[in-house]
Amino acid sequence: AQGAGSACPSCGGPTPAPQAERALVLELAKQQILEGLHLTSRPRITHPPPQAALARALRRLQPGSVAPANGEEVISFATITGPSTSACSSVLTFHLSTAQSHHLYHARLWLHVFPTLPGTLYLRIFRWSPGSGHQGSRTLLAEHQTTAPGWHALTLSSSGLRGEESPVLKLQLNCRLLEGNTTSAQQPRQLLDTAGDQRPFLELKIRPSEPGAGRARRR
Amino acid sequence: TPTCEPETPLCCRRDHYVDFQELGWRDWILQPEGYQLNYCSGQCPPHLAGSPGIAASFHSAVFSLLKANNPWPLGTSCCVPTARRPLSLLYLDRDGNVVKTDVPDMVVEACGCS
Repeated sequence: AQGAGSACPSCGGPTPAPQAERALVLELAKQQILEGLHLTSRPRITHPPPQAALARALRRLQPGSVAPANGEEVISFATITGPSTSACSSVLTFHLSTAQSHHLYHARLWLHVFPTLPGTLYLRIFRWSPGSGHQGSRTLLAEHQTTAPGWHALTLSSSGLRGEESPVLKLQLNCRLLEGNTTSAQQPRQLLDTAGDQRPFLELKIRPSEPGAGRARRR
Repeated sequence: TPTCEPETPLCCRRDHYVDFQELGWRDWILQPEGYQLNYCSGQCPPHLAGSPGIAASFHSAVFSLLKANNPWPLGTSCCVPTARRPLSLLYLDRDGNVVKTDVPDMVVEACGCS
């Protein structure tokens, strides 16, 4: 509605002045995008990922992959915390508030192995759920071994990731060398590159949960 | 669907490109740099209302049904979108994650008289 005495332009009313029309269209564009993304306001990005890391991550993804109808693909960069740096053990933390109420059907963790890998690297990824006791609980999501440096994509058990209610996902990364006698001399950050542009990242494919899917499964 | 010309008073598709820079949103929408926000405007005189050649679509069929089954004020035929397509967006969410998604019904492809 344009105000008293005028009608909706789509129904043959007067066309607004160009300046007013442009302002209206821009406002419409904002509302349309926010509604389409189910957002109430534009996100304020306080810690944007570095451009180089972002570009590398996007290049690593499957080319031409298209999100299914109303689905999403998410790249989340890890924040690294290490309860102990003497063992090859780190906790990768991901903030995934967008993935709530969605059905996760694909998850891959990308890790960068240093070029100076002295033997076979054995990796295990656990989902870390802080619980009672000192250790919390762990669920094994993936195992991997390699002798090749560079980027590695570890497919994670999506069933192991489901049921995560918290928007914060913690993955525990354990690694060790299978060959040679250099394990004790190798610091974790000399095997896996977890800093700067080579930060680990998680690739998720999710789709909206279908209402009634649980009922259908029960039938 | 005719694209609007300055002298076209009848229902047509008005093509309008919105640059995300203009919205001040380039910091969180990574791709595309903008999108074609088309909209429908123009008159729908009675002889075009519900005209199949103008708005042969599911939407016009629904409008026709509404008209047939409900008291519909005379002269309220509107120039409305009859076909839309989704837009793929790559954006940063509030956690700094990169999200790629298809937003449905974002780009108006065709207009017609209801």
